[in-house]
Amino acid sequence: MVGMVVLGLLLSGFVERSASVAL
Amino acid sequence: NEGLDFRLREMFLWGTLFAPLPSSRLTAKVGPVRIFGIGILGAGALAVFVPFGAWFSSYHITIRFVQGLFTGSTWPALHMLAASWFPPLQRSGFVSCYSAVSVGHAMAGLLGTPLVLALGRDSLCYLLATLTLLWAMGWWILVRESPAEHPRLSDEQRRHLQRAIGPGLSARNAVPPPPWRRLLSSLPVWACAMATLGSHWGQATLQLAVTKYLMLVYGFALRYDRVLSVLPHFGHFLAALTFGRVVDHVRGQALVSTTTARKLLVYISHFLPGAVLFVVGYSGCDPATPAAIYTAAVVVSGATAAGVYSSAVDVAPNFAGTVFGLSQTFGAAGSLAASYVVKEGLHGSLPGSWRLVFGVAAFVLAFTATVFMAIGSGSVQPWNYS
Repeated sequence: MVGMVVLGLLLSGFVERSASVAL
Repeated sequence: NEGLDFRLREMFLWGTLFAPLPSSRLTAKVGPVRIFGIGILGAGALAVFVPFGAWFSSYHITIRFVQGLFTGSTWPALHMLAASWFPPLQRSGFVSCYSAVSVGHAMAGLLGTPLVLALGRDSLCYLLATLTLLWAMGWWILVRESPAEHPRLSDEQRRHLQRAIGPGLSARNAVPPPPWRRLLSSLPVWACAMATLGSHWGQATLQLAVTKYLMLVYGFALRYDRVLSVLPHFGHFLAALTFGRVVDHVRGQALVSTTTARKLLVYISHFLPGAVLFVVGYSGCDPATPAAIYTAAVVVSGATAAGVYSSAVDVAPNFAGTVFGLSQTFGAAGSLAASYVVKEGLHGSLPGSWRLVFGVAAFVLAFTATVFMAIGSGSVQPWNYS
């Protein structure tokens, strides 16, 4: 479970910054 | 572009501000596994709709807001999982994993930028949607609400966990509405909320203002430096994991009380970055000094998870999602307020205006840490059992 939580949060951070990256 | 970047960021933050409190009640009813899974999947899958409309239009801004809602809804679920899966003396280790978000920020620059340059913006959306879909499949196959519901745990492991966690402390038990009056009049809850606000304010100022300061005053574009753009974020995550393990160890050995341990970590996560923000505006002509102290500040901020965030589950394990939801709402408010201060305070880029923005953030960090020192707690509050 811990590994899946870490991966999920990693994706969450990626999504959060994706707009700045695309810009 | 800067105005657009601000608008997209602002709308995402508004989403993360509105979602956590309603989500904490919803999570108590339907369980943290579903809410966390839907939150991460929803935010990632929505990316696939961005290419169907105009980029950076009101259509895209609306999607960012909804992505913020999905992301904000995940926080209470995590604390409910922490309360129902981990014994009190092992929770900081799990909570410190929340800092993986910081690694996600670094990965966005590391992987996202070359991808956008090579294959265009749309490819980033398809990649995010595919990765979150794959993750969601794994999530629903592997993760359960509590040790009692997990099919692959041995009876011995299950009994050990249930004994260590104690009776009555599980996500499902949080279904009755929280005792709102006692929760909202509880000083340790407000200590968590205030310290989270300070932490998010400091982080936002470090990420927005200090990086901009390096760019405009020193001509040093940190985001294009492959090592220095990711080093602080990975350092932040590793520091969080280390602080989490160390604090659980010292609490297990009864070397310090949980309250003292949390306050010590808030000292590290708030006063040190506050001191950095206070001095960064006076750091001479060489960009190496501000870049190094910026990195150090982001790294030591990793103590936030094992300090403030863990305190939210300490004070009321049965209502951990609600307390953390409230804290994260204040955290999002801190990020938003810091974004506005940075935007409005840096007109003209005068040395005085930089120092003012950094000074305000340093004051907020120091003030909220002082509040936590005064009224924060690591003990279970009596209303947890009401």
